[in-house]
Amino acid sequence: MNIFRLLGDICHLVAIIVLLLKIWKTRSCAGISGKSQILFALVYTTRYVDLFFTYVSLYNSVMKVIFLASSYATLYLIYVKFKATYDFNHDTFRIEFLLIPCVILSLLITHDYSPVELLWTFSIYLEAVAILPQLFMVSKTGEAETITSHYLFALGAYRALYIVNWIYRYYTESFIDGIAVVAGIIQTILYADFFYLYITKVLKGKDFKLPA
Amino acid sequence: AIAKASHDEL
Repeated sequence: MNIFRLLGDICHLVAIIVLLLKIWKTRSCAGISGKSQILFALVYTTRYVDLFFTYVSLYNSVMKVIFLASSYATLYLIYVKFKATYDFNHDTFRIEFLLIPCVILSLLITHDYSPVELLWTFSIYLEAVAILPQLFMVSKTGEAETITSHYLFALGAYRALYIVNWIYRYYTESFIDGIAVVAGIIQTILYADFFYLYITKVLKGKDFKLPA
Repeated sequence: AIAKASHDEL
């Protein structure tokens, strides 16, 4: 473990908690893409299947349980409890256009063809594009609630910090995982224009609105 | 540089 990965995991945890609190406190999931949350739940489910038979550390197991529980809790809030506030008119991204290429790519490029490894690879590729329905929804509505923009910033910052972690691990323990690094870079690039808008607008106290 | 078989990252 290194400080960059720890900060990344904390950002990730903060993002998930901020989203849960936003929906719970405002009793509304307006502006939130349920489809992205479905993809995130799928990412954690496919990546953490080893939760029950591979023990890395208490921290690792606890965080996996938290991520799994919170992602399904978020799905419950969106699709069951506050279903009436779910903006399905704007959450129209075709996620099959993300799932199918990720399945194909994880069969073409993977470290190993064991079921657990294939699921891990699939989850890495899927996580890289899981935010697209949410970014698509923000572009369709042309704006996002400030709290939603904080959620997106924390989520984007988590993987950006993981890139620093990978650089650090490369130089300190000559460890590198090309699949995770390439997917992580793509994932972070997808947030680039959002980061620009967040820093130039939200941090100056303005609303998060896309230029018309 | 090696990619560890067991993934120790979240």
